[in-house]
Amino acid sequence: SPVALPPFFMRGSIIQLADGELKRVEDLKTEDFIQSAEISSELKIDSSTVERIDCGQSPNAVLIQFSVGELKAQVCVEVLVEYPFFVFGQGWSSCCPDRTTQLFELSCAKLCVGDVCVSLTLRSLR
Amino acid sequence: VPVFPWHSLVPFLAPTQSD
Repeated sequence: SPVALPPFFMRGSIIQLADGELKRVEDLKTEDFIQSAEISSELKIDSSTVERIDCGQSPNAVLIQFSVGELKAQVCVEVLVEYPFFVFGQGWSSCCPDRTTQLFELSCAKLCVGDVCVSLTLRSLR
Repeated sequence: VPVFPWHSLVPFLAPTQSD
């Protein structure tokens, strides 16, 4: 089933960066993710390129296939069309930006095949 | 006011890649 939209995507939500700084979700920049991952002991930032966007099994859901990192690991996630992803150098983007803006007041660009999203991996194998 | 950690904004944890 698609991942529901969590409350922290609502405009005005307070996000704590890894260095303790607080920012509103709509003010986050690519550098905030990069710098937070740099000082994280557990998480490493990686790039995930959107390879396909298909209709999901539920209404208002989409299946997004990503190619992750240098090894191009394939990851498929089913989310609601309004679910925002953070695109490097661009910011929040969703498959249906109008709906994201309507529901969460978060301005979004349209997520497209070829967009490179922020993703995370664990720093080391356990 | 709730405060959310930055990493909660990233929707999935990609598979760990071995070196």
